Amino acid sequence: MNVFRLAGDMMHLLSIVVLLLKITGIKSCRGISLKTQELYLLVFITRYLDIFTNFVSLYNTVMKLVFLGTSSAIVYYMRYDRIIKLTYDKEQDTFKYLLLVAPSAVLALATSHVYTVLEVLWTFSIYLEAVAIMPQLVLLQRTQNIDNLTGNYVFLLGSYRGLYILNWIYRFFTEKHYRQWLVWTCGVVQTIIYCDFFYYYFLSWQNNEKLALPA
Amino acid sequence: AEDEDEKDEL
Repeated sequence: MNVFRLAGDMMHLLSIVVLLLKITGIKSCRGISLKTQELYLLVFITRYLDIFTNFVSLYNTVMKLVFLGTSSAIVYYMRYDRIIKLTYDKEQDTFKYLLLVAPSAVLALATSHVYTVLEVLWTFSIYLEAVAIMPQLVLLQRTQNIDNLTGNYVFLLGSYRGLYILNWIYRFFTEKHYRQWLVWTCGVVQTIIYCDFFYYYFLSWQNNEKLALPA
Repeated sequence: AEDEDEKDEL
């Protein structure tokens, strides 16, 4: 494991901690897309089905369990917590799941390396993760007064993706048998989706103004 | 088999 990969994972973990702090600390999920959170839960479930059959390291197994646990908790809080669910912007969070899930499923079926249930679902999770942030970005555009925690959550998530690209570049040059075109392509697409957000995030940071995304 | 050892990322 290289430093970019570790830093990327830590950013990912930190993004989830920030989100959980916001949700449980101030008892509000305002500005957070439940659709994106449910898509991430689906991504983790379909990707980590091999959790008990394909042991890589204790680190990997623990992280997988943490991601599954925390994303389940976030979805639970947003859907069922008596107080928190009242702060969910349901009317604004209108992105259609099918628009992201259906193409990911078709692409997974068309391009899977091997046709086993685990492999097709793993491929599906790669495609779906690339686009799962879109409902969140659309919701951010519609949210007036984006709070710091929400802005930082999306920023940390985008940083995680950027660091994974550095990790792949590093691995490409240091490991002979590391060639994952599908993962790389999806990863780059996913990172490009964040570009617009990053631009406005840095602009607000530089000008010391509140983050706002133009519609 | 080529793919097996490559699924070491999260």
